[in-house]
Amino acid sequence: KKDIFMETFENIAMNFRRIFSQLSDGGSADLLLDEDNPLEGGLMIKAKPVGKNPQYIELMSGGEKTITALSFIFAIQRYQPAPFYILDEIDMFLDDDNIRKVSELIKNSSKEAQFIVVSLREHLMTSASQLFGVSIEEGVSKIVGVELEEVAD
Amino acid sequence: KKDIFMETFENIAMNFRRIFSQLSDGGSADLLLDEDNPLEGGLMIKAKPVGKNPQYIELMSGGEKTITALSFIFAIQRYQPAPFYILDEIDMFLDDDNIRKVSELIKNSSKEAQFIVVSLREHLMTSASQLFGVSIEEGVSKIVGVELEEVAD
Amino acid sequence: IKISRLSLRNFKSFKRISIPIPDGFTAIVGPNGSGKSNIIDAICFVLGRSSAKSLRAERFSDLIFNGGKKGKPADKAEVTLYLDNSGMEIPSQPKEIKIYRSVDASGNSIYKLNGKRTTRSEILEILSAAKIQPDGHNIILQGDITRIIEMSPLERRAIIDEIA
Amino acid sequence: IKISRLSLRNFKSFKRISIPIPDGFTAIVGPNGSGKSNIIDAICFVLGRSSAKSLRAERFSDLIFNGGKKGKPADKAEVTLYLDNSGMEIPSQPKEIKIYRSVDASGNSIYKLNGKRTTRSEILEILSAAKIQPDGHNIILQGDITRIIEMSPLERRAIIDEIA
Ligand SMILES: Nc1ncnc2c1ncn2[C@@H]1O[C@H](COP(=O)(O)OP(=O)(O)OP(=O)(O)O)[C@@H](O)[C@H]1O
Ligand SMILES: Nc1ncnc2c1ncn2[C@@H]1O[C@H](COP(=O)(O)OP(=O)(O)OP(=O)(O)O)[C@@H](O)[C@H]1O
Ligand SMILES: [Mg+2]
Ligand SMILES: [Mg+2]
Repeated sequence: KKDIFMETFENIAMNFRRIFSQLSDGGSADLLLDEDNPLEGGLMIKAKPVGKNPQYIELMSGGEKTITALSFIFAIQRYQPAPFYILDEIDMFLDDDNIRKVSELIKNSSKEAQFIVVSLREHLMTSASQLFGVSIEEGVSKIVGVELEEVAD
Repeated sequence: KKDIFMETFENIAMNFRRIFSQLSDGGSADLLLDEDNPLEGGLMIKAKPVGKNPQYIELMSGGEKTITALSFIFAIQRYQPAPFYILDEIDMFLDDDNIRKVSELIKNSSKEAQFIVVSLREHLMTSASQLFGVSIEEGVSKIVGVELEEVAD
Repeated sequence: IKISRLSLRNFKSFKRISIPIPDGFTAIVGPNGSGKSNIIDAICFVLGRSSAKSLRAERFSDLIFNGGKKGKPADKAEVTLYLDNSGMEIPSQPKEIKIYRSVDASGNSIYKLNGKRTTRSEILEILSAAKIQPDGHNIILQGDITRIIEMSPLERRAIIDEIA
Repeated sequence: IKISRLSLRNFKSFKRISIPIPDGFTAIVGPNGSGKSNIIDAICFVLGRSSAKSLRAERFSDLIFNGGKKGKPADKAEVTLYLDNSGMEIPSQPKEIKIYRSVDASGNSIYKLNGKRTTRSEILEILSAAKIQPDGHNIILQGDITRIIEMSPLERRAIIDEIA
């Protein structure tokens, strides 16, 4: 039981370090066990964005917390992949630069699984391989399937 | 006591109707007292976006709820104005179209009071009369005061 | 395994649509209130979510199309999810798996697997063979990112425990 | 009455800055983590907020500049708010009102009004004459819009009661 937990933890912690570094242009982050109680205590997240001191996730800004939380979610998915992912406005705290990085990550991950992503932000839409436009008239929703080439106009 | 409440309520309800209609291109909304218990019960919000049936705020989408909630906040401010307003990323659920409408409302309201607005969205920034750009290097934040003409390039 | 198509009939603001879901990265875009999150609710619904609240509805009957501005309210809501099982990830099932769920005005759900009536627990069993759960960490609903950000150290650990 | 300037010294990620606040609509922009919300925290701090949590800090001493990557941590954080009272909205005060608050490493705050030491309650009294409160509805912090959206009917009523 203990061994399985440690193996899972080590794996996810490694993925987490790699993904955070990719999303933050070279920053570093760690998933830490509670030193006093490694087998039952909680998991802390400490991250060091580029040019800053290491800090716990609780002290970060909204956008920095989002990048760190998404790194954790994607680190889990790398270890135990699901066939598809559904993400509804995960980019709401992100600036345009971070949106580009997150959409790169989604684009790369979408080689192994389907991603269905709802977004209001242009920098995310343009990375998708296909777009569906939704509209509503007289209370009835409609969908327009738009190939990406069309959007590029 | 009862009279003062009703006078305040009527005033704010009227502002609310007007502001919601402005923000939603002609939709209508109402602030409703609890019929069974008008003096102690809660206030319901019912809104009818253009082309839809009237609905309670609880059933709306994230963006529709934001427009309705902001109409309520601005309706209060019209009745009891404060000297300044501080808004930090109130636009996170809004699409670009709704951001333009909210920034128009802020722009108009800023004739009577100061508005200090933090935003990541371009369509909000461009309505401001002055912009401050914040950056951070080696863990120390800096501010660059940018006149709006410069941004327009 | 992957999703090949999603069909909605009288589900929330949709009357009748059938959406092909391609491989790779699909973005759903559109103005506020147009029905984007309703599509996500439809997927959670057909996968067997048991709480109306998590589908942003007071009661299950709120999921039934209310007719919009001009039409008549429908009497039931139906969603069908088509899964491409050509890789036989779920060996006991055909190459194309059809999962159907409806709900009527009194809130009763009917599940069907490949056209034949079945139970929610059979659907969940089939899906878990392909690592699909109605409330897995692979589904982040609108606003949920705040919950994930504010997760406590113990909640984070519980996720790893579940996987181990 | 209006805000004419805000000065920060060793407050969160700021070493020393003085920001003129013009009339009208001012936007604060910049990348994630650059310090935008820290400016808003400084305003809430100097207006007398009494909870460190609402300033996104565990303890008040977390508000003191930690030195960044290269520098030494400071020993206190200071914020000064300059109010333009030329319209004499607060008759008892001069044309320019200076409100100062500092906090030291043990979490003790010192308030000053126009350079002279005073108490938090005197500051709150002066400000309320101009309808300024440290936690008024005219201040919507990051993420707060979700709380306002999810307000219950009774909470909405309580706001109107307060005003009446
Ligand atoms: N049973 C129903 N019948 C008809 N319309 C419904 C039903 N349930 C919900 N709706 C409508 O669906 C609309 C919301 O759709 P949805 O939440 O999907 O919007 P969205 O595109 O995600 O918007 P946002 O960008 O603001 O998040 C609401 O206006 C709501 O009234
Ligand atoms: N006492 C302190 N000393 C130095 N830096 C601090 C201190 N307190 C907080 N910070 C830093 O300030 C940064 C966050 O700033 P802030 O929350 O203002 O960002 P923001 O510009 O609002 O970002 P976002 O767009 O993501 O909301 C964090 O990286 C945090 O580490
Ligand atoms: Mg939505
Ligand atoms: Mg911020």
